[in-house]
Amino acid sequence: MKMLIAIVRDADLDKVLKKLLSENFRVTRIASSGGFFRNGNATLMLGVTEKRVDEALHIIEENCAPSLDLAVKHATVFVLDVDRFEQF
Amino acid sequence: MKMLIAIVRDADLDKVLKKLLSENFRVTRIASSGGFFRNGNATLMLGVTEKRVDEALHIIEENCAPSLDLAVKHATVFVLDVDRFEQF
Amino acid sequence: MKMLIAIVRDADLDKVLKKLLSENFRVTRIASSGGFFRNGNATLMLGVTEKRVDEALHIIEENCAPSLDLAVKHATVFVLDVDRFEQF
Ligand SMILES: Nc1ncnc2c1ncn2[C@@H]1O[C@@H]2COP(=O)(O)O[C@H]3[C@@H](O)[C@H](n4cnc5c(N)ncnc54)O[C@@H]3COP(=O)(O)O[C@H]2[C@H]1O
Ligand SMILES: Nc1ncnc2c1ncn2[C@@H]1O[C@@H]2COP(=O)(O)O[C@H]3[C@@H](O)[C@H](n4cnc5c(N)ncnc54)O[C@@H]3COP(=O)(O)O[C@H]2[C@H]1O
Ligand SMILES: Nc1ncnc2c1ncn2[C@@H]1O[C@@H]2COP(=O)(O)O[C@H]3[C@@H](O)[C@H](n4cnc5c(N)ncnc54)O[C@@H]3COP(=O)(O)O[C@H]2[C@H]1O
Repeated sequence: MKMLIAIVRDADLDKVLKKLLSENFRVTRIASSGGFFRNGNATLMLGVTEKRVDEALHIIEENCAPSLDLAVKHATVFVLDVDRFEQF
Repeated sequence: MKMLIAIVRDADLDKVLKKLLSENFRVTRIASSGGFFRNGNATLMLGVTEKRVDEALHIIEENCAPSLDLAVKHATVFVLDVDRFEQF
Repeated sequence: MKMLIAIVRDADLDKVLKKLLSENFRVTRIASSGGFFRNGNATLMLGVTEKRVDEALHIIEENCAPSLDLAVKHATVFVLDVDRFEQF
């Protein structure tokens, strides 16, 4: 199990979320904002089996529109290792 | 040190939090919502010494009520490894 | 790449954020609150190259004022290992 933490722009959130869920990914949304621009963005947390990490990354990349400001990326994603995953 | 990230339903939050704190766990609450139902849930972040991980998991399991909807679990918990822990 | 998760008091947030950004760190702010006092605090998430972890920790330590309540630390910081970092 890996944990994906993806920071996407608010404008792209609905499209990314819809596609991830329709592909049977589980997603928790965390309220966040950028440190620099201070406006809202969206942080998505996904627990994903290791073999589906690339698929999730591809969905995020495909569903985030390019920004008008060339310095701003479409999405920033961290992949962390999960020691244990439990659901009760 | 391990980090527990537990996603629990809003209805169970107070009971889980009270029990964790009374057992001397430290907890930070993060505002979150489910990707699918879109309603609020609660994400708890706990830095826990390795030997108390099972105890924390047990408290979370014991204090979350079963859901009426069988597909929905009581709680979803990720355990991540912590490289370094600092308090100033 | 490492991920720093720093819990600081609301009162210290602006000073810490300003210094981190001026030193070219990237920061995402996550809405959070303490489990015990229940009032707001600020959780900062930073993806940082391994060789700049100590520098980021030093900035956080230097820019958080001591609390009147001796039991309360200025800041609590977790450093987690990042498997992969992607920006699209
Ligand atoms: N210290 C600094 N000096 C100069 N320019 C700076 C800067 N910090 C940010 N920027 C610029 O401003 C854009 C928005 O940053 P913000 O912090 O609001 O929003 C950021 C932040 O919330 C998050 N992010 C990006 N890299 C991160 C990292 N390494 N760690 C944590 N969060 C990150 O993704 C959002 C978009 O980042 P992106 O890189 O595409 O776009 C960034 C970048 O082009
Ligand atoms: N691997 C994971 N990574 C990140 N977060 C996770 C996760 N597994 C669970 N969660 C979090 O826990 C909440 C409850 O999940 P549960 O699996 O019990 O209950 C879920 C599940 O029974 C169903 N569900 C969620 N996503 C689905 C999907 N893509 N397709 C079909 N059913 C879905 O709807 C219920 C509520 O989902 P919701 O998203 O509102 O809320 C989820 C989500 O916030
Ligand atoms: N291992 C950990 N995992 C996750 N988050 C952590 C953490 N250690 C600290 N934090 C976060 O940092 C805030 C300040 O913690 P500190 O230990 O300085 O200061 C704490 C501590 O002196 C005391 N405290 C917290 N939990 C306690 C407990 N279960 N029993 C007795 N005192 C507690 O109350 C102060 C405020 O706590 P609060 O929960 O409002 O807010 C906490 C919590 O949000």
